[in-house]
Amino acid sequence: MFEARLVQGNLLKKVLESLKDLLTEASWDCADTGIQLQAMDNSHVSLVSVQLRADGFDKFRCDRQLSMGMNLTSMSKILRCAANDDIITIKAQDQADNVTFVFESPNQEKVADYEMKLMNLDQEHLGIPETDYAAVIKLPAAEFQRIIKDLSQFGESVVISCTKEGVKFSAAGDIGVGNIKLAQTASVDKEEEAVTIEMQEPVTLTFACRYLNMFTKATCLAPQVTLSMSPEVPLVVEYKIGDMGHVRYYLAPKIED
Amino acid sequence: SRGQGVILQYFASH
Repeated sequence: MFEARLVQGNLLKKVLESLKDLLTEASWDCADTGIQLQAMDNSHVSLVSVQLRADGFDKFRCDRQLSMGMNLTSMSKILRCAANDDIITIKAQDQADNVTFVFESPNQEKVADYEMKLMNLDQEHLGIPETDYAAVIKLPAAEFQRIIKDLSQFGESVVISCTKEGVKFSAAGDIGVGNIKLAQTASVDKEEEAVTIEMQEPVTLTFACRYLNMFTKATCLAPQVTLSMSPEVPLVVEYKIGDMGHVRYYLAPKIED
Repeated sequence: SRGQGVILQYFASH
């Protein structure tokens, strides 16, 4: 028996919004420690990793490990039927071929349940090595979204360059060149408005705007986003899911042909 | 020009 109840059901709605443009189907791996998802996009350029820890749920029971393969477009349609303040419960029997989503209004006066067929997905799991990144940049998630949206008008790629002075995002194309520089904030009233940079060595990498734009669908999840970069390795774009986990996107850099 | 790398170049499948 698997059952996970989340009073703050809108977190799950937001997680799905942040995945559905990148992935069409994926497996949710459930264990007594929580729920995890790892999947590559269709072109194998990026990887998404989601963690939802058991202790972040209001009730969590997972008697035996199970992998629930789901069509994320369908899951997203179902979760859109939940109100933002609904309590969401996910339930499945052991070795079941379907999963049930239960949405309760906060006053318990409306209860809806939706059943969805599970899929058998033979998904490849990748080992992500522990990496000490050369630069770790934290900035407001909405700022990052805006920067990527703005620079996407100029070209297909964004160059992210981090030095001790700050971080620079650049794009070039037919209409011209765009550069956006962010300095580390000296002092801020609110922590979530800060730009902070932890840098071991300067690093410059080039990434496809298309993917960065898809990652910023997770902006609704968290006030801040963390970008971790090292030379010649994938960028990590991380959004926290409340205090229960994270969505991490890994994006392969553009390389010299 | 720059080509797009794939994630499998960096992370081992298991």
